Amino acid sequence: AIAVEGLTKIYGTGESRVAALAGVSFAIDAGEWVAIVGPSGSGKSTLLNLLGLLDRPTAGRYALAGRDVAGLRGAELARTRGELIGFVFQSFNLLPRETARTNVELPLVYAGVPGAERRRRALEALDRVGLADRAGHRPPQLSGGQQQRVAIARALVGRPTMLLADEPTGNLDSATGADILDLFAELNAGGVTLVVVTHDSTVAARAGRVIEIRDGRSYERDTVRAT
Amino acid sequence: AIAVEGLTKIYGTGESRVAALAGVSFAIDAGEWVAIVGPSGSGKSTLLNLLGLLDRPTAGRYALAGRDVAGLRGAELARTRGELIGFVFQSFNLLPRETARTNVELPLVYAGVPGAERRRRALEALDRVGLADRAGHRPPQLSGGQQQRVAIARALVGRPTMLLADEPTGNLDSATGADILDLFAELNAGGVTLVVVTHDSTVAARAGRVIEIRDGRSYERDTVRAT
Ligand SMILES: Nc1ncnc2c1ncn2[C@@H]1O[C@H](COP(=O)(O)OP(=O)(O)OP(=O)(O)O)[C@@H](O)[C@H]1O
Ligand SMILES: Nc1ncnc2c1ncn2[C@@H]1O[C@H](COP(=O)(O)OP(=O)(O)OP(=O)(O)O)[C@@H](O)[C@H]1O
Ligand SMILES: [Mg+2]
Ligand SMILES: [Mg+2]
Repeated sequence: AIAVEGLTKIYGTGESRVAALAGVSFAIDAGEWVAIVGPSGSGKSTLLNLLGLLDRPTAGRYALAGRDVAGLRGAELARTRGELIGFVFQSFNLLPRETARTNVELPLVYAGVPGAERRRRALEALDRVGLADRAGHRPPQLSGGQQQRVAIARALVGRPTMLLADEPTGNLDSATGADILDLFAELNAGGVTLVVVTHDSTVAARAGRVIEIRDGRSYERDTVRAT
Repeated sequence: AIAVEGLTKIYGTGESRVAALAGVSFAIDAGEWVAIVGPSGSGKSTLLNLLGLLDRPTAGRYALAGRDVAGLRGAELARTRGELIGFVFQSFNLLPRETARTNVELPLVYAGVPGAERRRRALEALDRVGLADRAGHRPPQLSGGQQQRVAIARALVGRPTMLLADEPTGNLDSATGADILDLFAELNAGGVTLVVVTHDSTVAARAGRVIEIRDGRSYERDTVRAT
């Protein structure tokens, strides 16, 4: 599903130059569940944004579903992103003046899904994350963990083949976080590829594989799995 | 330091009525370290906002440093808040067009501290949270955990007598989170009262006492402390 080679992202120039990613290479097969871990500031969100086609690398290659993304432009880039990828942002990126339901409907609007079906699927997604009774609230009327779950619902309402989640349980208590992990396991069992950036070892432990990012470089972590 | 009685916060009316806090009562002595835990949506941020004088209760009483806060208005309210309380927001609330350093200087601007000393203390606070080399970056140029640490630095630069922190380690890896906990322990050893909302059991374990919030009500949790 994913193949990156020498992926590099550099911000700024001269004194303010920051190599957020300094040549990252790995492959992820369709249907895998990979956790990405590493210290604060190490480059995880930068990497996930590149994988999610939200940003372009300074150097290096990224092939998604066998196709080099460098060739994707404009409408085709947007369509590829919309059809294949569900993205959960570290800071949620919800529209503050839209309700939880209309926020979750947004990917379906882009996909041209009719209104009644959009509404039904959005309410179903909110129910999956335990927020059926908050569908009419706007983000400022939601707790931090509720906003995070709306962002998760929005990421999966379009039935993407790949879910990229940037610290999806950071604002959740362990019980609510466990519900989200069970949801992820269900998606993965149904064939969805999962790439989850996390600081939570419980979340990393559920993945089949752990990639560690340190100072903009990637390392495969040997996981000794308890049986 | 803190005494609350029957603290209540109700949002909305009729069908959209939400009792975020339904009568919370407890006391916290000066110099205590209290963790506030509970499920997502249970009322923790609502409670912390009331304690931080960022909002007014619908009903109930709140005495801060022996004085009923209901009587505080306008400039006196702002001054009390500025002098006594450092607040770390769950969503950081940084100014996106200001640098990390000028964001951290803000409480000192309100306190009338001269420019050179403001700068020195802001850089010192950023160094304490491991961000000396990010002082000139603006929030969009910082990682999630870096933004969270800038919010922490801003909360303690004014040397408050009480630090209220809403999930201060949610975006931090365990090593960086441990550094922040050591910093909190240092502040507490120096007499600062700490009230920390957290979903992280490691963070809760460092506190001397745990208050649990569930459905807008508070419960004292009996902690069996390992010796
Ligand atoms: N302005 C508002 N209008 C309506 N309901 C609100 C408003 N603000 C908060 N709420 C509701 O009040 C409840 C408590 O919210 P609060 O932010 O205190 O929860 P929390 O315990 O901090 O949750 P989390 O752990 O997810 O951050 C939530 O169910 C939320 O939906
Ligand atoms: N626009 C930018 N300009 C300059 N530097 C940037 C910019 N965006 C990010 N950085 C820097 O790049 C590095 C990597 O950032 P990134 O957000 O990928 O980290 P992260 O691993 O997700 O961290 P966290 O765990 O704290 O979320 C950080 O040191 C950050 O300061
Ligand atoms: Mg990040
Ligand atoms: Mg909260």
